[in-house]
Amino acid sequence: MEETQPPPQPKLPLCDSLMIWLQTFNTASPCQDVKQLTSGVAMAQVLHQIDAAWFNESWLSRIKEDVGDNWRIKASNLKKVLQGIMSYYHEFLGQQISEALVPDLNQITECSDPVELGRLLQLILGCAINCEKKQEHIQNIMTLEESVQHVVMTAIQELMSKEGL
Amino acid sequence: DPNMKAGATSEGVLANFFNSLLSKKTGSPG
Repeated sequence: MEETQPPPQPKLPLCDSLMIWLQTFNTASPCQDVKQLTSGVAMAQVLHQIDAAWFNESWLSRIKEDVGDNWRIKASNLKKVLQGIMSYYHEFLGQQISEALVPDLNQITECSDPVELGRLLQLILGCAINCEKKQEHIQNIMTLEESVQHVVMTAIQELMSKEGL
Repeated sequence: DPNMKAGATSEGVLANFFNSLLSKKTGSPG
């Protein structure tokens, strides 16, 4: 009987791993690739699932769903998503977001930059592991592939080290 | 087997980390 473990899987970048996590929310808007996420719609729907009282229907309704290739609407949606996250950290969690963790939204809108998108997803992860339903979200993370869990853990540790969450 | 030990350690690290998160209080100031 083979006793050795399979070789460790290559570590996925932050954005790819957090996208796998995001897909577990089964949002109405697709989030299978970076391009789909740049509309901001799926991220807003995830935030609504994380805390429906804070990211309520009224907040969600301000996110325009029919984005297409209109970069102005994308930029506007992403700005609302980031502002919502910032106010959640500040007003609900009592935390400030370090400058180093704030993504450059222009890079997401104009270049679909996976590094900056990863930063935005990292902040959403921070909301999930601190909200009132955090147990549900953390247990969900623990069902993901080990390689994904490692990236998620590192992302949380980075948030904690910079924010003291 | 060092490979098995490494795998077990990795799983242990993840389990410890996420379990410690579970035991923390919600970040809301109240």
